[in-house]
Amino acid sequence: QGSILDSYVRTEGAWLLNPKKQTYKTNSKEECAERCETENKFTCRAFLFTSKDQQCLTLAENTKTAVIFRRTNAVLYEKRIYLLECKKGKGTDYRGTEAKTQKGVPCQKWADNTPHKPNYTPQKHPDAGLEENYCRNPDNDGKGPWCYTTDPATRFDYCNIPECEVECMHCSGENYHGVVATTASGLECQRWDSQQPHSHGYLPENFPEKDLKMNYCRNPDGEPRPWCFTTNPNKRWEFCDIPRCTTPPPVPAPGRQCLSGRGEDYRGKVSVTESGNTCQHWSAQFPHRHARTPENYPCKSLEENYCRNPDGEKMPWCYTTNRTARWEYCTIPSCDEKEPDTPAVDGPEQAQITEECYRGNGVSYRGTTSFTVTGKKCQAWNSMSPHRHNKTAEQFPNADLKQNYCRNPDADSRPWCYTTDPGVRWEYCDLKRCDDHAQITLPKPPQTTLEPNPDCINGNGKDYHGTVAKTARGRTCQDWSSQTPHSHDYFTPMTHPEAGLDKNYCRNPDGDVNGPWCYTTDPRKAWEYCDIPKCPPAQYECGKSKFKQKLCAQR
Amino acid sequence: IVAGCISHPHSWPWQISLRTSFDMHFCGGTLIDPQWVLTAAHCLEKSSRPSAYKVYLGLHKERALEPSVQKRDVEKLFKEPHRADIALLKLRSPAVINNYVIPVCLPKENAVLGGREECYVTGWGDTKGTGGDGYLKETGFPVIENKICNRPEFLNGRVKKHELCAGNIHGGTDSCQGDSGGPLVCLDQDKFVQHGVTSWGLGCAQPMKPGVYVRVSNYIPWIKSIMENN
Repeated sequence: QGSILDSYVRTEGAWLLNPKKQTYKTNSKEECAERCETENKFTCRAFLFTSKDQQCLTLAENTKTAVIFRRTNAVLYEKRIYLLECKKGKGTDYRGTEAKTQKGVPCQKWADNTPHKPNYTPQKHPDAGLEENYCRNPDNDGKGPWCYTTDPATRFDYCNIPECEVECMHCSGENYHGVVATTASGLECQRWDSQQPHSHGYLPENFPEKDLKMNYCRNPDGEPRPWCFTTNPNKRWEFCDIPRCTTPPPVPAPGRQCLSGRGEDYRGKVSVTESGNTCQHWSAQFPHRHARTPENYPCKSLEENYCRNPDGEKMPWCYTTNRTARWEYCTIPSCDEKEPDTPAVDGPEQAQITEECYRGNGVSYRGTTSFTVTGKKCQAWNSMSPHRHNKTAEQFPNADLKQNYCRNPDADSRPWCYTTDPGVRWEYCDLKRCDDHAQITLPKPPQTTLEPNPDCINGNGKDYHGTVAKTARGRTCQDWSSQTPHSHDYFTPMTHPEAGLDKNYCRNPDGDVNGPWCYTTDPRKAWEYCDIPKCPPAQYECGKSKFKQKLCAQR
Repeated sequence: IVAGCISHPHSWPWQISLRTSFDMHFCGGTLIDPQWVLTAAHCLEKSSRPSAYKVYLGLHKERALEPSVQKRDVEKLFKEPHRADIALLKLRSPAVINNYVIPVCLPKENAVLGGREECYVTGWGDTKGTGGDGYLKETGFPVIENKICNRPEFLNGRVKKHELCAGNIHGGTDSCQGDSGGPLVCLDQDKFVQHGVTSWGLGCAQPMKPGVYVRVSNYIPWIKSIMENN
């Protein structure tokens, strides 16, 4: 779309610890990106931008090498080329960290002169990314990235860098990120963010990790190859023809012989289902015809009739040789260690009661809420995807970091979680304090819109239009259209006309989860949150029961 | 409701029981306004006379002996004009909104579910021997995108675009006969929104055969028009 930020990956709420950096004051994130592009003190791989302070930090490291922290009001932008471990075309833009040749010989550092005197050096070719001993393609070699080798007998050799799946696809195209937008029969694809002509549930925001961009063919649901909804009202969806990459696919992690998670990496030899049926061979079409064939799923090890999970099911499964049972799950021994048996205790048992609210800062919260204030699903604590982190059960054994439940392992102000949205690292959770009261009685029927009380907020107060003009610490707010004492171009009545930035009233133009804020008239404090009470709820609101549901879902 | 569990009493205050003139429960429904109930059109096949039906609200047990129970006659029936399995009932007098009787929220017009929402169905219908007979039961499961649900191994193209599927792929829990007309509700932040009207299925709780529900968001204009004009 032509923005300088298109070449960056954006993550809200992330901060990198002590990388080599430079600090600037810029008016916008685009300006900060330009600082990164023109940084000459080091290779800028990422930048941090805080909109309220308009602080710009250009960074030499990115999330691949630096420690990541949670932080509010900060957005991390990482240059895509430094995150990719794959190449596009000849790989002249490749900036990954592969550092050995296709034969496994370690590469020589580009800045070294032994064992080989290089023709291509960082000094002579400063724009070629000749860092460390990473494979690069400074001479536009048609065979792709290469390096000088540490073997005196071999001056240079090419490296095995997989394709980024922009012009071709590996496996079943689960990671295809190309721009083909027509189906096999030539129909134009419908945009994923459109509901016309076909309404559907594959909304980009619900599948943030699947890159459902524009109307490009994608494979978000375990099909044999990428597909799309079509613009033909008579054809809801169709497969696309994407050529297969000629280079080998990325080396997968070693398979397991036991079950971990959903068992997508299970490579054992169990071939009997949980009910005792023998598995049908994947390459056979009898007794059950199917599309989960080795040809359609070349990277899923659909060998013999072993139980596998090639398509995102909840555990390994197979088609069965029993004509009446098309397919069944398999029972695979778990890789996880068994928890020690709880010793018997004398006396009456006490049922554990979990509240769906939190007390104090929520460190003791042990409920099962797993959604954030903005409705995002929480990432499981034992998962490193999409966000790598160190908040694991092993590191925080007393924090009850189970499943993807909201928790507060680090004594933050309330329970939170990492989110499954790759662009938002973490958020506070959709939980109320246990001591919040809702006692005001309003004699109006439920679906009626209530007269809003202007000096209270609902949710994060994004719609607040009251007249509170002091911060929580008693500082007077600065007028939004003023530049003194704090100059700011980001949040002004001109730039955010819809946000109601009137006078010096507290507002929330950036949807801050902590509520309305303002710049202050205190020269020592650029901005601060305001203390505005929450609006009392109506007595009866649609969809809200007075008695808590059991919610005994079998998901 | 097959499997699932008996709900906490009055925790689904928009659930109504549609009864014959002899007070026998035969279908579910949902209170969407103090004087309007949403149900399935096929629940109204027995008779086109409003007097053939009664609506019970505020109950937990099918026997309906609790003091919280409210009973209303039906003033008028409105079936969807293009034969979708959805209908509106206007009550002769509005229900009293209290802790036991509260309307559900309706979705925005043409809102789509992305498949990651928590959705629940409730009813006093057939439990297929899974227990809880006579009490309002509930169960929860994900919505399944029509593309998946229409695969040959699922419902093989039977699901239309104005319908949605929901259930567990490996079966085990589902709505069933007697739950028809009742709500499929999904949690949106802190409130429940009705996205489906229980409509049909191939058996109940069978593997690869999820339940099918009428997609309420497709009928918001019709619902609004009927309510405003009546």
